[in-house]
Amino acid sequence: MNIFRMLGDLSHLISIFILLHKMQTSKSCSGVSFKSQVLYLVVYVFRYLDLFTNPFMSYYNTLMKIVFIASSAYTIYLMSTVFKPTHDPAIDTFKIEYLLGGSLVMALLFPPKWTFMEISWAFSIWLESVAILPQLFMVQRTGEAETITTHYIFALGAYRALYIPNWIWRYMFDKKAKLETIAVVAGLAQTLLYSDFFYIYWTKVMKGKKFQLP
Amino acid sequence: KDDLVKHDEL
Repeated sequence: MNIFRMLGDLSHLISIFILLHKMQTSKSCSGVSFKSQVLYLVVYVFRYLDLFTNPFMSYYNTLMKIVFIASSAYTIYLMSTVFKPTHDPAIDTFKIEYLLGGSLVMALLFPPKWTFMEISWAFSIWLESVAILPQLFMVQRTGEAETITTHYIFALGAYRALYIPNWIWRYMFDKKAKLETIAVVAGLAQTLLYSDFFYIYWTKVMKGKKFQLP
Repeated sequence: KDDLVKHDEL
């Protein structure tokens, strides 16, 4: 465990907290892409299958995996029941079939090993790298976003971005660790997808202005 | 080198 990994995981937890807090206090999920949330649940379910198979890693590891699956399922539950009237499917129109299909193809083309577990792990990594697209697309369609929603997107993006210095750290100091090429490539791609958002977030939201596309 | 990174990282 190094500082970047810790901050990354913390950032992920914070993003979940921000999203649930936004929905509970405003009694609304407007501006939140249901499709992105569904993709994240798929990501966690497929990646954390190792909860049942793998040798035990640590209490921290198990707890975090359960928290990510559970909070993701809870978010979808809230969005599809209590706050359903506040969700506007007309602006959440990104075609996620392409993201699911593309991730599956990538996982089948370059599996770390030819086993179901390894392919599902790779699938989840590729899918996570693009799961934010419906959300970013929605922001782009409306041309603006509530400040709280942008904090959520930022915290979620920072999580994967912070994994990059974590991998550099592991590469240099953690001699036992074998870096996962797929995770690194997908992680870089994921961070790249956020770069436009990060830029506007820094130049506008951090200066107290509303998130508005130019 | 061990292969556990993919199960350790979240």
